[in-house]
Amino acid sequence: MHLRSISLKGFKSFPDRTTLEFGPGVSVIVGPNGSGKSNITDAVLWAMGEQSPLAVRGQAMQDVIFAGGHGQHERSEAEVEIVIDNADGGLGVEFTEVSILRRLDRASDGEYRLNGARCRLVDVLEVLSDTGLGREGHSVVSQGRVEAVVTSKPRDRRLLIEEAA
Amino acid sequence: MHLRSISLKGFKSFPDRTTLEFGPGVSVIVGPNGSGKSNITDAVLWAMGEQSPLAVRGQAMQDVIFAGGHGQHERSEAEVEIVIDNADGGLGVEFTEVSILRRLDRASDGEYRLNGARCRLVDVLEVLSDTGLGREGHSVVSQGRVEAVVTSKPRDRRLLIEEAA
Amino acid sequence: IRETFEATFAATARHFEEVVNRLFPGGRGQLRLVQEDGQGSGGPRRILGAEAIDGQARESGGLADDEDGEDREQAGEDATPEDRVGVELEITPAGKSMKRLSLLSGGEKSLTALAFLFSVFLARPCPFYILDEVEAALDDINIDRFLDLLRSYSSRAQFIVVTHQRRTMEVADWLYGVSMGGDGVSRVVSRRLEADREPPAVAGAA
Amino acid sequence: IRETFEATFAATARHFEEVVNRLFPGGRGQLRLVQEDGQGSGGPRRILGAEAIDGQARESGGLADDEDGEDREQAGEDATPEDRVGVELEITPAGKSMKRLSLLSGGEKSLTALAFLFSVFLARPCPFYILDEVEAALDDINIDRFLDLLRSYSSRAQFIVVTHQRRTMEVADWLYGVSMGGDGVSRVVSRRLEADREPPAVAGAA
Ligand SMILES: Nc1ncnc2c1ncn2[C@@H]1O[C@H](COP(=O)(O)OP(=O)(O)OP(=O)(O)O)[C@@H](O)[C@H]1O
Ligand SMILES: Nc1ncnc2c1ncn2[C@@H]1O[C@H](COP(=O)(O)OP(=O)(O)OP(=O)(O)O)[C@@H](O)[C@H]1O
Ligand SMILES: [Mg+2]
Ligand SMILES: [Mg+2]
Repeated sequence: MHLRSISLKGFKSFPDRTTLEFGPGVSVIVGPNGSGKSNITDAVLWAMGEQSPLAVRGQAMQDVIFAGGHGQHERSEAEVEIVIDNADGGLGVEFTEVSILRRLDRASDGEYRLNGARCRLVDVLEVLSDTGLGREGHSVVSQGRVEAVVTSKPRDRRLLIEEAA
Repeated sequence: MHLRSISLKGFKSFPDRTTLEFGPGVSVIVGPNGSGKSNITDAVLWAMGEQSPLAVRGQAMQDVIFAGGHGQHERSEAEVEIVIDNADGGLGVEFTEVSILRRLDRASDGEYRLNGARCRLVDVLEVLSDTGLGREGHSVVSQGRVEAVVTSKPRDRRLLIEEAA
Repeated sequence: IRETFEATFAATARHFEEVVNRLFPGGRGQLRLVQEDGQGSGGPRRILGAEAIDGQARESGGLADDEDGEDREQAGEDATPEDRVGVELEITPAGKSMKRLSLLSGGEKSLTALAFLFSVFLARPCPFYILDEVEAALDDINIDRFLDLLRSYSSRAQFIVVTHQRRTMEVADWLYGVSMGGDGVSRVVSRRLEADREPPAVAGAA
Repeated sequence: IRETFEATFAATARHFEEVVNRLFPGGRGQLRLVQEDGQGSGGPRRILGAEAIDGQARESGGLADDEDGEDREQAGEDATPEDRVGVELEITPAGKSMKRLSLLSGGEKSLTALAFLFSVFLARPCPFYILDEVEAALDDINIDRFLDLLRSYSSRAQFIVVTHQRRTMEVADWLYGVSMGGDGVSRVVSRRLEADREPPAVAGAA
């Protein structure tokens, strides 16, 4: 089971649809300061159901919608879709490929979709549970956060292990 | 006015007396991870009267006393002395050179000395006031703290400017 | 199959000691289960060490099935809610004697955190990991140690690493270059770094 | 001579705009005085802009002497304690339109913080500065911009910079190499980097 692709549209600095496909092994994302690398990290967290705007560096969740640039008008909604290859069945569902889509507009209306079918946040979290993916787990380490493992309380580390268990 | 020297004895990873002399311009301290560079930063903060062990990465202030190593017994006290060149009179005292010494032992007994004469913490803070040196100011940026200026509250930045004023 | 916390902790603790040997040559590390005081002021009290869990599982025979096992250890003491249980990290870099985590250097803290994360990975791998600038505080020697470990694990999980360091780029199987024009729009260009694979696809604005 | 907060703020704000031009070419930056609500929930309210302070000083003639100047601005509104006054940072990197500080990248946040610190320095220099790994999040181009600025200011104050980056070492007038042996003891070796100076003295263990 691995991440096959991520597609961003209207999310942070990606106003028009951008899709990255990933293979097995080590993928490295490089670029200058402010180019958009961590915005991709945020997109994965967000698609997996992140509820706190602070975790994606916003103050309100609408902050993730592309706000415009020089010669670029703002967008009215943000959408991220991640596709996870599930050939080994690790995701506990029958599909060989699981697509998770999240959308949000400026009126704060949003939705989640699993393989194209509208669903609730809890359904997404259900699918991801037992894999260690998602926010309580340790599979995404945001910029500046790696030392948190060492500076956090012992009980927080326990939660990390429980999530993996 | 500039920092002329710092002398560490029993402080963190400097069990025996080590003195660094500084000149004008740019001085760069380099070395591998864990070699002791930030311990020097901590020593300057500490000598200038830092009251919070957390600001020097300890949990109790005695944590700054050398705790021993392979084939090295622990030390019973920590001492740091910084000498500031005051040829331009900026320090508001009559000496052309001001030495600030701080000492602490494992029983938590400690002392401050200004040019060799025992004094209180408030005397050290008095001498440093109006220079922007010391903990409320911005002259020491500890490792990992640079972004704090941006993530802190507006009123904290105001304190920074007031301290410089 | 849902493994219990105890089994996962035991496996994590075993791996932690090995990973620390690789990231801190000559150093030692250990995980401990502790019980935290409500006020936090007394400091955590040790209730189980990594070896003790395995020993206890053999004694009581059913510990692996009983999530409240560690509370039985506390029988006779105050009833302690299970959520006070925590995992304490202990690390002693080569040649040093004190173990106060807070006093570690920036690079040492990052390495310790990475050792812990890799230990959980070895115990219970996630399908993919996203690591954003986790090596920022590491010097070149430690970056190499981290990258060696990463490459050795990359057959077991997919690692997506965000970095601005050239050394890290060198271990990539797939490379994605992100840039931003004067219009505030990010663009991504990608290429494979091994001749026998298809290049990863990146579709820009439609 | 103790300058007032207002004068220092005005000077800092002026310098901030210039420094931002050098660290964020094509970008713009501004400092504002704001009044923070007690709860913090309503967000800070703007009471003075950098230009307004200078304008007001000319109008009221005595603002520079009156530390409560900004509160007079609030006459007729709730009496607000002076300690609610804060300094808001606004920065717009080249080509981007939004100004939410929290959304900035790691490198952009570091650069913004450095711009602010240099602005306070230009307004009221301290005798020396100790900067520990402040360039950790910066890419090479931004490290160079930061180092150019640092060198240009080094005639006005002494800068002691702790780093593990080679690029930063290259601007040193004096270099101190710290190492730790297998005994947990730090040792320092130093050398000058200009032929016409005395080497800085480092005395190791007596
Ligand atoms: N909603 C949005 N609309 C437009 N631009 C945005 C939005 N949210 C964030 N950005 C821009 O994205 C940029 C940050 O990108 P990101 O954090 O991905 O950079 P990075 O490549 O990780 O850089 P670094 O190497 O410094 O960490 C910021 O400059 C910010 O202005
Ligand atoms: N009281 C003490 N006694 C002995 N050693 C100590 C003491 N306090 C700290 N140390 C040691 O000093 C080391 C940290 O040094 P320091 O933070 O100066 O490293 P550094 O050179 O800044 O490294 P980095 O590049 O990773 O930031 C730690 O390994 C710690 O074990
Ligand atoms: Mg980033
Ligand atoms: Mg350091």
